[in-house]
Amino acid sequence: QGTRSACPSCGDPTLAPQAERALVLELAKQKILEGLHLTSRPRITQPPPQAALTRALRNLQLGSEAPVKGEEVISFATIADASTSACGSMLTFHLSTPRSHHLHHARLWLHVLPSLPGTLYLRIFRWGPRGRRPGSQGLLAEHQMTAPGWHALPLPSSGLRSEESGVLRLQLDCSPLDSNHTAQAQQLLDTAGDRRPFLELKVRPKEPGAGRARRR
Amino acid sequence: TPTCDPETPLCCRRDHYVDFQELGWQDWILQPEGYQLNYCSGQCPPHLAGSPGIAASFHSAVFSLLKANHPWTLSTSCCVPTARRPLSLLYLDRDGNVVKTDVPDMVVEACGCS
Repeated sequence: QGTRSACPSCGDPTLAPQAERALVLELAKQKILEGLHLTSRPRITQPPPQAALTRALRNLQLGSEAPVKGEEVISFATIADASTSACGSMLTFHLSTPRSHHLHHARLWLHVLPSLPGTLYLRIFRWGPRGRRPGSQGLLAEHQMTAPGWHALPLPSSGLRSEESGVLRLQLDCSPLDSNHTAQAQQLLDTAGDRRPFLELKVRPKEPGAGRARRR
Repeated sequence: TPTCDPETPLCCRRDHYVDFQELGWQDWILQPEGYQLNYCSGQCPPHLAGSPGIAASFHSAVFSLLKANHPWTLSTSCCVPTARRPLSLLYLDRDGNVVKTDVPDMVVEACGCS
């Protein structure tokens, strides 16, 4: 029983402060999960390294206009075998974009090492499902980079729909444009630690009835 | 809208700050550190129907209706949110991706009598 016998709204006995606080915390959990369309809080098994997280937050702020309807997502790549040549890396991303949303903006962030001799020519392939040869899904994008540091490479959002499993694999293929530097291709991209590549995505709820127009 | 205090029986906004650390959720909600979970509570006697938070003209319209008809009809007026704003969240999803999103209508800013 609180200090007053009845709640001013409903007349029920008022709650003791601790009980009210516990109820408020429970309400807060429900409202947040509801607002994020989650049934329970996510269990984070492999949080990204703090330094990579800090950089991603900085990128989210970069040029970030007022938050739009929908979500902005940063997805860090896991690299099949970091020891292989960074220029032939296979980047794997785990994306759980809900069916009710569609992807409308995608950029791949890569960090080019200072050892870059001249211009680096990069092609990005979408790796086919179930390990089929690269290119089976065709070339996604090609870029030329002439300076070391971070590069945000636009990708066609239409080519990035992840598999049913939510896994997206991108195969990098890069080489110096100047052929007599080919031997150093291995040391040109930084794919480990807090400079590992990541995808910056923007997803938006699908407009109701959007698909119908297409079917007609 | 008045903020509730123990002596206020009338419609007001009850403020609660929820710290995500207190929920044990600071490991996956990166920003902000907490949020204002406010709610509306209190009585709405007939003469307050349609009051704060809604245009005064609506209030006078309701008041003249009440005077014209049986002044103390049985229908009750309730203390409800009349202004709310979104909450911007930055969190880790189950795959360890960083997601930034706006959750609409999460923070009650004003209460009024329906």
